[in-house]
Amino acid sequence: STVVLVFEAPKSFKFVVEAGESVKVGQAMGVL
Amino acid sequence: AARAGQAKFMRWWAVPAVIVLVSALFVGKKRKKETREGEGGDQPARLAKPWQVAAYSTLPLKAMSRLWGKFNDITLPMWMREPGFKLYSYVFGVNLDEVAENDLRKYANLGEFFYRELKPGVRPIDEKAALVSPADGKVLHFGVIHDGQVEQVKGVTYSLDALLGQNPNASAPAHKVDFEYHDEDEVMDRHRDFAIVNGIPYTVDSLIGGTDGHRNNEHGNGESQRHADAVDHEDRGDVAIRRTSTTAFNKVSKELLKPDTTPESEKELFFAVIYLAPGDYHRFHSPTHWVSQVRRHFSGELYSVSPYFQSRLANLFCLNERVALLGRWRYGFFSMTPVGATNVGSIRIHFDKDLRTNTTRKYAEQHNGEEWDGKSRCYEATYAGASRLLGGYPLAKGEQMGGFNLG
Repeated sequence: STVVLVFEAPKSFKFVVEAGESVKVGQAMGVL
Repeated sequence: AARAGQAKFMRWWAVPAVIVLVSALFVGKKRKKETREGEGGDQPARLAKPWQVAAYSTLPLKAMSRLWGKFNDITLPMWMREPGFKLYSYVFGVNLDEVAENDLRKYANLGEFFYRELKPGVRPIDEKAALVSPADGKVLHFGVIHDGQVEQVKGVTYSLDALLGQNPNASAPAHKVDFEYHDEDEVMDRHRDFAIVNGIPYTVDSLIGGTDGHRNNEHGNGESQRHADAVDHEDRGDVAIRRTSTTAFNKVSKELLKPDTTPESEKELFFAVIYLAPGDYHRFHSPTHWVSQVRRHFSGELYSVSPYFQSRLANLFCLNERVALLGRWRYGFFSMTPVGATNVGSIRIHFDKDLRTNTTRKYAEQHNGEEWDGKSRCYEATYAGASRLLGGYPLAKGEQMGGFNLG
């Protein structure tokens, strides 16, 4: 199963994860 | 004679053993390479040939998924439960220390264990981050959407419209309510006036879906509050929804009503894909403070969404059954789309009790009022009645939203 997020954000939005990285619920994925 | 027999035995097992060993090494190496490709490595994607896709699509995947679900709903004998779930946990890497229920025998079957809850506090929510992970899993891909095309794997894209339906922004109109806070830092009391909209005082109950819509402070009879406390579910708008919590409403409204001064030209559409492996916790949570306004259920196929298939099947996310929740957050459009797969065909949204996924032909005909023609369809519903002020269902960051069921 998969969850896809699509969202609008300012260009300054940065992902703080890497492709292939394991994540847990509530872990930071992006910051502004 | 003994030596001759021993030599013969050695010859007999040595040759196949070497073949098996070399094959295993070769397959392992190949799988690792394929996984790297699926996770966005430098290698270009090697898509399946049309005849391979055609052959795969002939498999009765939805029927298999439903059968798999029914099989896993069979109540297991008590003696089998604990060792069975421990074996499953060992094979798929489940951390049993995090499982809410200490006594594994209380899970009647694998379906219940698969949909397990976690102990409170084992998944702390990062309050400072703008976006947090909605699920346990692996981040397969993320980036910026250009020209309405989302990148599935390197060099292969799919259309955003195909994933979410036409013109998703149109379904999430800008918030334009004339709103005034009484005290932003004060904890809101659901029986007290909360806000004044167009000169009318509103209570928390009326804003999150109370029966009267609004109540004047001086002339209201308080019926909405009493009714709200008694009713947990209610039909509002187009779909039956569960009443949202005051806490979620407070958090979301405070966040969404903060001004966003970013001009449209300084914004972009981003995407992220999180894959949940069989051993992962299979409930998903809200990744930020946002309002879900529209639900679009696309009844599609149930192909596998493992990294291997993601790197082989183009448009995979637009082919599979999925539930697109569309709405907005502080910075504009926001959507979250759980995508089903063969082994986890059913998607559940806890605040939307009308939603049924991976249904049979008979069920679809009964509930959607139309003849089933076997084609993929999109069923749309709105959550506009859930919160009058926010115009949808408020979801606070980290709040549990739903999950995936086996089959």
